[in-house]
Amino acid sequence: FNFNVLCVGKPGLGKTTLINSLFNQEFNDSTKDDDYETHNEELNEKDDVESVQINTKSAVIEENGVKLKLTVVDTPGFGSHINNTNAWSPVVKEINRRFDQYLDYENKVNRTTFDDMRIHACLYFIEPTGHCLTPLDLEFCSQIHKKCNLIPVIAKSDIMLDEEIKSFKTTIMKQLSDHQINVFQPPIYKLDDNDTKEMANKLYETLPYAVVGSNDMIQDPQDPNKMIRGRQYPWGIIEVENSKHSDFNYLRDLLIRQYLEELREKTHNILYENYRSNKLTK
Amino acid sequence: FNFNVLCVGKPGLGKTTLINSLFNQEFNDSTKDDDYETHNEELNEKDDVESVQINTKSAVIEENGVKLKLTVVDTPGFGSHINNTNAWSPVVKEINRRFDQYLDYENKVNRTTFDDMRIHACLYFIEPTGHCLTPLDLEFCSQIHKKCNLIPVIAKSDIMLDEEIKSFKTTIMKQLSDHQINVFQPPIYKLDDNDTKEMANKLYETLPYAVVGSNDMIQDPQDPNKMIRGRQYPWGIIEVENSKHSDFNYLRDLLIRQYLEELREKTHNILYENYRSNKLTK
Ligand SMILES: Nc1nc2c(ncn2[C@@H]2O[C@H](COP(=O)(O)OP(=O)(O)O)[C@@H](O)[C@H]2O)c(=O)[nH]1
Ligand SMILES: Nc1nc2c(ncn2[C@@H]2O[C@H](COP(=O)(O)OP(=O)(O)O)[C@@H](O)[C@H]2O)c(=O)[nH]1
Repeated sequence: FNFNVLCVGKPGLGKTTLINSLFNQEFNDSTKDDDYETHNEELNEKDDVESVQINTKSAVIEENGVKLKLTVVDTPGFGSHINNTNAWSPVVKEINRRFDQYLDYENKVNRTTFDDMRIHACLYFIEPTGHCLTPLDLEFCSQIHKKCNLIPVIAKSDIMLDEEIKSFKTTIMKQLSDHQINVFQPPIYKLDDNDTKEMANKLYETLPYAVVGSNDMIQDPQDPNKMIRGRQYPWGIIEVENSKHSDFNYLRDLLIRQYLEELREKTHNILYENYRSNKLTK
Repeated sequence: FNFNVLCVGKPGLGKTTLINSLFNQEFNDSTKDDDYETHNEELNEKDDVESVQINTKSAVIEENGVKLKLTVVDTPGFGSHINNTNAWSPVVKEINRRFDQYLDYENKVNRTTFDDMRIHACLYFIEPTGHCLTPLDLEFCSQIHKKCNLIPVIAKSDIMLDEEIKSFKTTIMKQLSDHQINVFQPPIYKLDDNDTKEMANKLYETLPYAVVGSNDMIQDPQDPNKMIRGRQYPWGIIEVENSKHSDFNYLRDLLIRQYLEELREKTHNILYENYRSNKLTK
């Protein structure tokens, strides 16, 4: 079955690296080598106001013994211009286009197999400034949260000290709630056992996830025979999967290991249904 | 005498922290506590295109046994909006205003003591994305380099691995030269000894300076009786004044300890003179 993740954020926030780390893939960012050329062109062609592209890459992966077709939708150009007015618009158009695609399919008389291309989750990458969400962050999240499951992450969080992360998270969650922006909350069912309920609460309380990703496999400082994802600095080694070093494991649990099905269900039963009824009542 | 440093870059790049670290001061950023409120207001009032403010703070400091009046000019609002068109314009206006102020003073018949408020150096903070300079970086630097000594720095460079910093620096310097943007180069005189020439070359080759700053004094890992500026992470301690950890010492040498007088002289003899002759020939 399909699992489609939208990744949004300015260039250089480690989006490609995080996706590679989460899914143990080597998605190559095909736009990366053109960066310098593209930026120079942009400057010469007068920084185009609305150029946010939609880029997709797919891979078949196996999770919990289940094969799934993972598609990552990337948005080069988002937030990278001098003028980022309406940067959200091409992204929302894309989400709608995929809803429409499903709507057409549902309406067919003869329905053959179909790739469900609807966006099941949006990972929004927040710059680790330590201050607060930017106007662009707030505008994008307001435009998107009713159309797909919003999961905010603090990019490259290894740049921040623990106490800085703590107060940054508090500020962010307050800003989101003040602007009535909903983030995805793992559902809790009556019949869940206490451990499951605790985990769901913990996952929600940890938002936004302060993540670290890495393309490098380095020697585990605790076990010389083991290779782990990490970043090796002159002053120490950051271990991506060490929950004292980042919230990577929490994000992986939410997005892949524990709540992938819930993300797909909510997209189908609630977000898509809202879109459909709004469209049909116009 | 006066030494005036202009600090430009998006919010959250550690500008205030770096200035505190360089000059061993506790400049408080008076705009900081308003951040959340200001950002919310901005969103409500429709993100104002040209609101870049000019903020100054001064302190008398002692360097090499010499007392000097340090003024730091900050630019809140630079690059922090959805639309950052002409973000450079209020900054260039401010530099010109200070040149005009000096021009008026020079033309007076009775000249009393005068605070030289011309900008002697501009520290431009580059986001540590690892890719390349943004359109805003290039536009700002093109507008400013003929008016004041430009010193580009890579902000919060502890986020990047050594090899990432190396290739980022190469990309940045190439982009600057392709756009014919000059950065301040420590002058070499015929009578300089070899050590001095080597240091001047080294300072130029190290551009842009990959800096780290900190407001925290922590225990020196090598000497428990000593307190040093650093950032204490679960995985290790970053020492601001350790040249294996950052180029902080190089920047401090260039800006304060070795070339402060050269920065002032070049401003007076070359940059101001160019401004003056351009103005008088119009
Ligand atoms: N410090 C730090 N650097 C990272 C992290 N993730 C990626 N990077 C580095 O940031 C740079 C840009 O990463 P990339 O994944 O290409 O960013 P993208 O443009 O958002 O896709 C690369 O040099 C990465 O090694 C992280 O979690 N922490
Ligand atoms: N990792 C890292 N964080 C820094 C550095 N300098 C400042 N910070 C942190 O970044 C945040 C914003 O710093 P600040 O100086 O207020 O940034 P400004 O808005 O540019 O003036 C604070 O939480 C600082 O502790 C640095 O060199 N490295």
